[in-house]
Amino acid sequence: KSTLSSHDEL
Amino acid sequence: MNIFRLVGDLSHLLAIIILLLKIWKTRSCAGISGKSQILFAIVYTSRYLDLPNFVSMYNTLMKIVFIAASYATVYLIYMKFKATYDHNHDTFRVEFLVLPSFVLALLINHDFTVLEVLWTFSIYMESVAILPQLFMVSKTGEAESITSHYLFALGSYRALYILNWIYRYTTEDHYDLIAIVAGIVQTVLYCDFFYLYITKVLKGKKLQLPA
Repeated sequence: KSTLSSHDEL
Repeated sequence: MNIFRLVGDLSHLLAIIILLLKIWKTRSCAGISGKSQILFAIVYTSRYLDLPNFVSMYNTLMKIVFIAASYATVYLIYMKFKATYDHNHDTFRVEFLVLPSFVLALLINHDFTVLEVLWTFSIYMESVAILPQLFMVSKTGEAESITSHYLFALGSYRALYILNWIYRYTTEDHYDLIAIVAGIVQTVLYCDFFYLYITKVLKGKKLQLPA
């Protein structure tokens, strides 16, 4: 599951 | 960080710099869709609200550059070089892009929180934000070479991200379906342009659509 903290891309 | 993402980010950065330089050097924003640029400013603003969520220096720096550059571009088009803005050809109805993107973000997201919905909205919005620009090119039937280079760099960035996602899926088992599907849609929208760019602009011809 993707969470906010995993938005490591631009 | 892998090579696909790095080159993708650099391509994205290059696109933004090309556009700013083109407008600044020619003192004109002729042929540029102000509407697409407003949509990009909305995209970066809603996506990078997570700026306090520190990932890396690289990440923070790039986010700040993208936000600042997008507002600078909008400022140049709508304020400083307003007289050169070709609004008669920039007639795409952006509400048909903004509203569906927002509704879709409310319906399909990873988590129903304000930041997460806005992040999702920015992903959906970005995938179609170039449409007013492509519409403008098709309406006037041509684009300056420098505008073509801008579009090619901007389109390549998401195509390279797709390679990055494939790489990350195989090496880290990491994937984000929302970004992937939207990224594919975004890249597909450029295909027609990519074809014209490779067959015309790279051979020194002007990008002109058949009448």
